[in-house]
Amino acid sequence: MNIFRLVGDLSHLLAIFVLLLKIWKSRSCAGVSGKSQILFALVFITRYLDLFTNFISVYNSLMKVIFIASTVATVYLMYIKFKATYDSNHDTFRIEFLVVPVGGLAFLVNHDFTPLEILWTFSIYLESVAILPQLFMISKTGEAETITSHYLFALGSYRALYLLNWIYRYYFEGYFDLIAVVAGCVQTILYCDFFYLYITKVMWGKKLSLPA
Amino acid sequence: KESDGLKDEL
Repeated sequence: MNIFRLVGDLSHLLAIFVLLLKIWKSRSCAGVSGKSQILFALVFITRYLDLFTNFISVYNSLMKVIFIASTVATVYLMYIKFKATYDSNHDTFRIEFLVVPVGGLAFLVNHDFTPLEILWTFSIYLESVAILPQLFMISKTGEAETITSHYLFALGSYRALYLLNWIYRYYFEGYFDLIAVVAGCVQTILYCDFFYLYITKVMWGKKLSLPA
Repeated sequence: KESDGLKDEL
């Protein structure tokens, strides 16, 4: 474990709970893409199948349980409890256009042609594009609530910190995973446009609004 | 292999 990965995991945890609290407190999921949340739930479920078979540490197992539980809870709040506030008119990204190609790629490009490894690879590839429905929704509505932009900033930062973690681990542990690094770069690059808007607007107290 | 197969990251 290194500081980049620890801060990255905490940033990821913060993002998930900022979103969960926003929906719970405001009793509304306006401006939030339910499709992205479904993809994130799929990412965690397919990645953490080794939760019971492969014990790494208490921290590792605890975080996996928290990530799965909180993301499933978010999907539950959005599609069941506060379904009336779900903005389905703007959350129209066709996620099958993400899941199918990613599924195919996971079959073709992986470290090991075994079910667990292919599911892990699918999860890594899917996570890199899972935020697209959310970014697409913001581009359609033209703006995002400030709390939602904080959520996105923490979520985008987590994988950027993981890139630093992989640089650290490469030099100090000789650890290198090309699939995770390439997907992590794609994932972080997708946030660049948002990071620019966040830093130039939200940091100065303005609302995040995309140029019309 | 580059990644020793053991997935120790979240």
